[in-house]
Amino acid sequence: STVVLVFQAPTANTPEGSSSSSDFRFCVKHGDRVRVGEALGRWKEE
Amino acid sequence: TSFLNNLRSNHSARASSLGGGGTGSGGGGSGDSKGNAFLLPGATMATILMLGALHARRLYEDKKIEEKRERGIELEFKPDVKASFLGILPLRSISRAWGSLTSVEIPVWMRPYVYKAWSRAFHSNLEEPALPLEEYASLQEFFVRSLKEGCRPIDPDPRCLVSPVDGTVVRFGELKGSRGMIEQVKGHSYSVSALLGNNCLLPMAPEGKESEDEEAIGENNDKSWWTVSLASPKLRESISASPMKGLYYCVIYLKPGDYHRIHSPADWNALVRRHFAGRLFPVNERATRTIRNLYVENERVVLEGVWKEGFMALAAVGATNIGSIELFIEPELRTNKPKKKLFPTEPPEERVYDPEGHGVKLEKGKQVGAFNMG
Repeated sequence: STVVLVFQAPTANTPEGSSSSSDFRFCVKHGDRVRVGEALGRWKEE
Repeated sequence: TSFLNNLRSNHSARASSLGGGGTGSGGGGSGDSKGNAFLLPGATMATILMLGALHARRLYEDKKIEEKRERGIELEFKPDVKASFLGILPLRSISRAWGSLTSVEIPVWMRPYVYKAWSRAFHSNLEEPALPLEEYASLQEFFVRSLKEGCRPIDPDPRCLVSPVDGTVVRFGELKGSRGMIEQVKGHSYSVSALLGNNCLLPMAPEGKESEDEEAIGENNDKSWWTVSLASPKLRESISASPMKGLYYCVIYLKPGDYHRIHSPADWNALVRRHFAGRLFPVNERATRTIRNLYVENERVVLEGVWKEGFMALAAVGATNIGSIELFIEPELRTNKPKKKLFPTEPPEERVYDPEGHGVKLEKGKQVGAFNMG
């Protein structure tokens, strides 16, 4: 079975290809094993 | 065996009536009986050889795929005969039969052996179940087990989204463009609105340039985004389209041995629940490469709502062996029900949670539902 999450998250709406530290960033990789409660991604509030 | 014996006796009776005895006519009867004697072992041997050949071919194909992957070649979408064959099987009925089988109560003394065997086969952790193994009356109960307190600590950082399930990250990324396409596998994508439903609450997508080579599923025309903006205005008010927000997705695959309860990934309010009665293709790495629209075709339950950063949706997609999805916030919901006819475009059964616009409040890490067998 599978779970698909679709969600909005902060992005500084910076030009394509560059990112700001407040962008939401995934902290997992393709194929990573995850468990309930572990962070999938984070962002910083500027 | 009785059938063959009858066959043999009929045959010899006929032979004797025709020629007045087996031996006189060249012993044909005795030769035939010897041929019949080889019929059963011959058929058995042929079956075993055929199964062996099929298994060897499967191993060879898996080896080739592994070699490609090691060389960094990403596998592409490629339907095959097996996928078409799965399409004609009564998978929902098979799933329900599996559910009935696994719900049979197991004698108390047998339970530890059965669950240990299951755990050994599917690499489940037997240290974590909340109850002693003897307490789980059936394999189904064991499968949907809860865990001991503290087994799944929730990341306290308020600026993070946590995993709602145990599993393997299959896909993740940002949804760009007006269609919001999620890649099932290289060469095949499906749109977010096909997964979540045509009237999902997503904020109005900016007018984007269509990309010709993207295959959109479930969208009759490009106006579906506009219908999104018009659907249930009261609900839509609670989701504002803000240029400072990106739209992201993450696909997590649960193996049979994984803990199968679903938790809340953040503090959010579930406003709408949508239940798609769909197919129950097996969900595995091979199926994602060979079955078109796997996550859009399969039976699934979608929870949609808002969190402090905007839109949030969680889609729980079933599979053949795990055809049922339970919601603890809506215990009466039943999935994988027998249906006379299943129309691929059957609209989902939808429920707006009260109070409208606020819905059900879910805290980060709280148990929301579970997958179950059958």
